[in-house]
Amino acid sequence: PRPPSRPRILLKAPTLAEMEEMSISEEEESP
Amino acid sequence: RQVTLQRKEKDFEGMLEYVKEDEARLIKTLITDIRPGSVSATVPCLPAYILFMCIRHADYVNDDQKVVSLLTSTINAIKKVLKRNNDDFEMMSFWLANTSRLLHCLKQYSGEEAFMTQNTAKQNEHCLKNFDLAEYRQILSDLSIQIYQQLIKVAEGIIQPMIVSAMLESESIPSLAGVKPMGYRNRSSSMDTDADGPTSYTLQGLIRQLAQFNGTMRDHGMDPEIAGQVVRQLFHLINAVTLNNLLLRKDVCSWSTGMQLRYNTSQLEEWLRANNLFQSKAAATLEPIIQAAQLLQVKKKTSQDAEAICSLCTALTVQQIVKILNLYTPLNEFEERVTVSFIRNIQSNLQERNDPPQLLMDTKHTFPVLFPYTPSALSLEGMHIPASLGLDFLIRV
Repeated sequence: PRPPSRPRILLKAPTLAEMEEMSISEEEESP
Repeated sequence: RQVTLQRKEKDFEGMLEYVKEDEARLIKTLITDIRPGSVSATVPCLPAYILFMCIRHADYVNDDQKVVSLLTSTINAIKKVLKRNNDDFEMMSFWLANTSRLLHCLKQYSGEEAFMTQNTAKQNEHCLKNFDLAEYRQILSDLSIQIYQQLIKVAEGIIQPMIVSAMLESESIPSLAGVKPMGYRNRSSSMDTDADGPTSYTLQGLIRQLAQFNGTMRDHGMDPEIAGQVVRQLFHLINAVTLNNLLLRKDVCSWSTGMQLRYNTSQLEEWLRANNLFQSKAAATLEPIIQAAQLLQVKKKTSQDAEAICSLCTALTVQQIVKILNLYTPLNEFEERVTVSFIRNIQSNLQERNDPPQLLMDTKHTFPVLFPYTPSALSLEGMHIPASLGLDFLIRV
């Protein structure tokens, strides 16, 4: 049997829509 | 030298390391600038595997910032490529295949028991050690759905103008050429002259286009289940556009068009069989036009004929059956029109059916898309990255 692995840390992610908003505001900031 | 190489291969753990400063270069080379043809001779979905091997290394060194940054840049770059190529079926297909493969990799190597049942021992050793990327799996799943919908839109735009001509007007049965109802000109004569041309709207042209879509998706390593869903959605459009036209045009409601339509649908079914797509439920979407073709061909005189029609036409609504019978045009003076009493007979036979009131089919109806989990048998440690990709800044670990 495999040794029990330690719990992995959940990496929080924005939703696809939130990511869209972030990239739009990034584009607006850059000239 | 050979001994050294062999040893390196053996020690390779299926990870790829890069310095943080090279992330933009990696994304540009592997996503923004890549052409599907440049990786056609390699493992299908190579970009997805390379990206996952980079994620694995960032996970291995416990660098959460690097994992998040790479995944975010990857998702944004894919979206940008698709925006820039929003009418390019090949690009849509390539990125749908790669995005869904990356999603499968995140599941297959997540360390969650449910996704590990088909893994080899080595694949289980390669599972992520530190991070749970379940939330990124959700984003990749949403992105895959977005790409799928865009791909359907592009494919529909290409085949929509071909459907009426290919299914109802062009004459794929040579012996039927010229057999049209009285008073109607042979509309397809000009189309037949360029039957072998790339833009001809014959049945062969339509099937060629479907084959091209299917071949592209297969070449890109798209999961057969997803390709099957694309074909099913396109077959729905073929069915709906054909039936709607039949319901609005008297000149095609004839015995000979019925014969032609039956032949054409059988050719489409044959194409599904030849391409192992018969399980995709695409064939079932053709049922209304198959029944309409039969309705045009069967006898429409006695009450037994009416009963036969009622038990035959289960995929057509009462309104559609009645409309086709009303529009039915005899081929010549020896064939009779469908009588009013015959149509009344049909209506009374079918009055208990609770059919929707609308006559025309919804051409825009979309089947819900599913991306079933498809683990890969491929071993990451054996992955070869061609030098031509220009990724020599990635270090195999």
